[in-house]
Amino acid sequence: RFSQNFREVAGRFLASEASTHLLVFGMEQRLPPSRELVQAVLRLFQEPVPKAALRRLERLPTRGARARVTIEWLRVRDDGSNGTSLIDSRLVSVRESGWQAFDVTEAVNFWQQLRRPRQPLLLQVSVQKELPGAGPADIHRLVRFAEQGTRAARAEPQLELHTLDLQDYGAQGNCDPEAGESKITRCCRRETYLDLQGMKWAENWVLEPPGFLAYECVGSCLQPPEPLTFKWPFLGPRQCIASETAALPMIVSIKEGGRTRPQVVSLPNMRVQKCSCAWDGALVPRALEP
Amino acid sequence: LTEQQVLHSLLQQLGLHQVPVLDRADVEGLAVPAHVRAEYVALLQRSHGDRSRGK
Repeated sequence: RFSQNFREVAGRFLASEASTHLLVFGMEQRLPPSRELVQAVLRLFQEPVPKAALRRLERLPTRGARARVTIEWLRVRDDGSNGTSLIDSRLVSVRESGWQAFDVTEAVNFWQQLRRPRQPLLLQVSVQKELPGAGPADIHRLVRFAEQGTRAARAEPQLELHTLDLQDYGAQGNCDPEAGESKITRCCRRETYLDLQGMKWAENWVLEPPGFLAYECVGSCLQPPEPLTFKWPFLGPRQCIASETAALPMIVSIKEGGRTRPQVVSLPNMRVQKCSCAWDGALVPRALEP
Repeated sequence: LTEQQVLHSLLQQLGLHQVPVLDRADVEGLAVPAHVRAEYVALLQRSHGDRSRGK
């Protein structure tokens, strides 16, 4: 809702306890393979504190009038057990009201790694006291987020998915062999041949292969104009990189005790299988536990 | 990928610090046994199929 050109994704509260909420978002069709997820933002509308409670708050020091909001990704395993992963957590002022934004990109990364058919995206939102033991026992209960179907229907939870169309912002596969150096503009994979027989050090040592197609990633990537809601530190420009590589097996001669014998050895990451446009310094998705 | 990177990777995989001294006599007439060639071909086929996650 907060971006001119992204469709809103409304979510629903499934179960609600005073301080823990479970959010569900239907995600199918939202992230087709042709789109790269850049960032996912969860927006929750923090309800204004009732006047009577506000008066009570006035007596508290600012520091005491805060609560910790934690977002966890909830995964239901095939065997029915579930687990959570911490996604985002920060302090909010109990006095505030309005939209709160949380960075849930990692939750969507996890969801994307699930096997199909995939469950909806489940986010657990919990509101705790700022410091265990300190301050009034239930101050954090004043932090309440609007649910679906409440008075302010337009205040229901929102998931904002910032994606890039890989047609525009991705690589283009293999370079056109006919195109000369100057013609290559967009990130692609170009053939380059490494002649091992031409390398002095390989003489009498590398028996196979005589040479190999190594490929290289050339060209540039389109930079998206839209600033991100959450500025990630160290994020550099999008670059044309080798996103998938393959090993190179060799047969070398090994001399031991005056005798020479051939041996196979495999060199990792020697050949480029695929080039992609990727952000330098971007979050490397955590792998999903089996 | 440069010549140096290939050499560095080969030395690393073999646990060597420098290029071994081998002359023509060491490899003249050296035959590659069938089981070594089979291992090489199998690795070659697998590497064409394999897709490391890269990035």
